[in-house]
Amino acid sequence: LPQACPMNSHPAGRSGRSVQEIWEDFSLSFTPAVREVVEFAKHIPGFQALSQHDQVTLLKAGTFEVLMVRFASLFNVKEQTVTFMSRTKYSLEELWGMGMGDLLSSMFEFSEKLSALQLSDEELGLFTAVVLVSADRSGMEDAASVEQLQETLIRALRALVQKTRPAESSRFTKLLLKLPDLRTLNNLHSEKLLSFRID
Amino acid sequence: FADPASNLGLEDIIRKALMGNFDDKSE
Repeated sequence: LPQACPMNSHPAGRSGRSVQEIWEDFSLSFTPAVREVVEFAKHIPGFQALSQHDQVTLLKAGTFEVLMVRFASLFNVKEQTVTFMSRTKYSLEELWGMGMGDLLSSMFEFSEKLSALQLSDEELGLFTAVVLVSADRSGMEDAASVEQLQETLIRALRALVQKTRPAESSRFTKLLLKLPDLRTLNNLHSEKLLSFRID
Repeated sequence: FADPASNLGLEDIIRKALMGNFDDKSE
């Protein structure tokens, strides 16, 4: 099956390369991006107090969601294009033809809603931390500590968002509603991933 | 169902990054 992901240099459906070549190309972007997520997580106050098992579990569950937020700007809703890591732009129509389908549409929708909130860098950073600690907690050793960390970060985010634009009272709620959207995207992405085996 | 994350070697990258092992190019 042809697969396209913005973290590839080029969509796999177009190049005629082997699965191994596609994987190597993807890995060149993917590995550093995941490392950046881990570094980001290490700087979230309280994250490193969690057990290593829970840190790994949270990162495994939340990395895609964090990357989706970080790379939301790759999706240009106005132009209906996606910019891949090679800086090449592909139209929505081309990408549909490469098997991105519903996931692509949902990513566009998410990016549009996030962009409409016009978050400052500080707000985006704190929101991204909330995204990570709000990831699925299946298999956690100490879910209560993660929940406590999540509550602390959400309180800080609420204070920051209200301070930035006190007149827009619904902005924080709209932002929090992005969390279930990200969970849905994560599930759609997992389904795609399961159809692409790397042996 | 397999764990989708294991398809990407995600856990391995995360564990190495958490331990500060940024020099390993094996992925």
